[in-house]
Amino acid sequence: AAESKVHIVYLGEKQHDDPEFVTESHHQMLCSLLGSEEDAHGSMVYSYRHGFSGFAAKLTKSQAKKIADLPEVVHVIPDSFYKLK
Amino acid sequence: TTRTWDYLGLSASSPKNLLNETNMGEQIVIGIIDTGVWPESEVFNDDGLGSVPSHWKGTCQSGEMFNSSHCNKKLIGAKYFINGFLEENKSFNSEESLDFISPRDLNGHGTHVATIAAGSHVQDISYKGLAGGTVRGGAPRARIAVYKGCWYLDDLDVTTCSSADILKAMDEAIHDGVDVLSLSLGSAVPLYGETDIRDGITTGAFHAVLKGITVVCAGGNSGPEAQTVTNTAPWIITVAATTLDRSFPTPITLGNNKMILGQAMYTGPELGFTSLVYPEDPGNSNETFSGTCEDLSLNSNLTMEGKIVLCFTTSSSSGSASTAAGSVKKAGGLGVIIARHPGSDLEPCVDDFPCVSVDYELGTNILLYIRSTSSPVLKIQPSRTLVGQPVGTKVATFSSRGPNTIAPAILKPDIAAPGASILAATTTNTTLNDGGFIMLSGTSMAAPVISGVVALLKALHPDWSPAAIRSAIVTTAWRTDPFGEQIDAEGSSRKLADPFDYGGGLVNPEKAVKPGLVYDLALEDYVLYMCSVGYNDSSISQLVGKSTLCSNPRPSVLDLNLPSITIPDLKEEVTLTRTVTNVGPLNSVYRVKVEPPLGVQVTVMPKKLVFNSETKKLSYQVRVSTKHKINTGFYFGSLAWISSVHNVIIPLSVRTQVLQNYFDEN
Repeated sequence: AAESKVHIVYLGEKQHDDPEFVTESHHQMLCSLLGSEEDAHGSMVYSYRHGFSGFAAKLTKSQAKKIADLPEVVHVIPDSFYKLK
Repeated sequence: TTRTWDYLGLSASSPKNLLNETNMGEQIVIGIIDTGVWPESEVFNDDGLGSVPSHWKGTCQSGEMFNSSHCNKKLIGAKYFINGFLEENKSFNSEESLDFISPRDLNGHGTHVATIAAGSHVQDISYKGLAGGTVRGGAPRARIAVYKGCWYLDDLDVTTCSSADILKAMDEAIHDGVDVLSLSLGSAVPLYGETDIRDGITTGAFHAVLKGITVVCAGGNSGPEAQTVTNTAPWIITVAATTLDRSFPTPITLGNNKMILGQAMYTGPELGFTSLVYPEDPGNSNETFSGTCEDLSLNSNLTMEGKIVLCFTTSSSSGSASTAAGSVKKAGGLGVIIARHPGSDLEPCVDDFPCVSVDYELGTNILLYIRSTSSPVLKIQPSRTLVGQPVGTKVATFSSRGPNTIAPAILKPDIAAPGASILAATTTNTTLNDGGFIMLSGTSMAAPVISGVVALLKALHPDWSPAAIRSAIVTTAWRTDPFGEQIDAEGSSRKLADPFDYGGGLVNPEKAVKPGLVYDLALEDYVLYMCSVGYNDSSISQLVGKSTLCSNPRPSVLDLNLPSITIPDLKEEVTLTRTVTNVGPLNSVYRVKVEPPLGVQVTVMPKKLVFNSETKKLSYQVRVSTKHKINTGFYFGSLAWISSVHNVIIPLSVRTQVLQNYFDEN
């Protein structure tokens, strides 16, 4: 099986003021991609829903590419690391 | 911080200054995204603080050795974000890890930077007698909200921060109601584009800034090489680090009675005249000798035992000193003199082992003395604290330099602040702490200085945008030290500092209160910027949440209304526009004064700006052309608008590129 890594799916400015609604839309997007609510739930790492819209999820390369092609997605990129300065 | 704020002119004792006019920032919340917090530190005492600001919606999250009662009216928020880190580090064992699965700080870095930004006053603090004074933050009554997103990875002995976690911390901080976000972390070059989420800080910062939250970031510690600055998005305040007017001279006396003042944080007893050695082959030995600091362990114990050892290193990192000290100590040596290139990364050696740094010139003097006598000896006395003249201010060696590699037309860093040998709180179990306080160096320490100043400015001018606050800081910065002496950029060799070292200069908090004019930016300006760097309409529309169309031809990045002008590829004449907003007296008249870069012609139209009750915003055009016939490096100048009370100065940086996109090396 292809390895899943954390990817950040960035959707830009949020479309709704209700954070629950924003998170729900993230779950739906992931659910459509992965095929089940259970998989979507297991894949989700974070829902970014206050300052902007997006989510972090465990995805394979091909899943990341698929979701990146959706028109509402600005970018999908793998997680990276910062260091203290 | 026992010197930082007095040095910058923000003394608590002055009856009327920015600090007192803003009640020390009491209504402002500074969000710190870092390694967490050590809540027991005295710097988080809430003595005399009023109730938590009404706009605050954050909470204190409980976890390992941390519960909500650790928060108070000073430390008003504490959360932790670890999911991204856990997913990427499957070997991490939360049960066995040294780190706390909570907002509690293990590393001490988060506690340190929080102190610098907004720590409460704590008197009579020193590092074993050095750098004594009162520790406090820039905005000592501002509230602190800590977001822990950096974790200790035991396997690799490193602290690292997943961008997924940092982005979540920023998302929560925006929700919680922070007024300023301070991030003393970053990635290394090559950088990802600032208009996409390849850099989480950049993206989170974009949305924070659109909501009026100023985001302050460390510029990085990859100096003194050019093109190393990080966190370079135009909506971020990127901070460089300088030294203070403070040093720790350490007398070393040679057997011929010549005294040399090295630099150290040596607080042990005097080491009387002791045999001195430079490990080198006398010419008749089969042993291995090395006088290189990193290779002292190659020497036999006999060479160093009972002696003070002189070594040379080409590295300016404190790691060389600690490696050398460790090798000498292990061999039974009594002290080490490290001859190195000038740098600012000074640290005490473990267990108060005598280790003193000198430059190559002084190191060579010592070497010549050793070679001149059959029984060289040397005495080391404890370090002392020297404050004020003749100690000059320098941009620290480690501070990352411009130009900005992503968008060279965007000047980075923006501003400089003290970030070398800063004494502030840490955890009580951090190596080299003294009573919960430690000296640290880095742009990590410089960034929260600016966050503290921003908090005070925000308290005084709650309606100013993050861009206006940045402009106020940049246009009023000192281009000398606070006493009028020039600021050098430390490196090899030392030179006069320029905008790629320190942006507008060294932050001058009092001057920033009344900048006269500001170069403001709003959403539409950021859209123009994204259009200019090639983003497509649909992406920009999604980013900003409304339909946008880039003009055709696309706008020029040179027109982004920054408090700086940087032209990285001048060939033909260019004309660019800036707009200034009057935040000073209604009826003000400003006249332009240009100091053009070498060989560059700069014409400004109009030459006079007249503001009144009707006219608060005016634009001017700058025409720039070059006389150079070759590809040059950057040359620097300035453009100032001068009224009877204000000098609004922005840096000018111009590089001629007759042959463009050309690696200029031959």
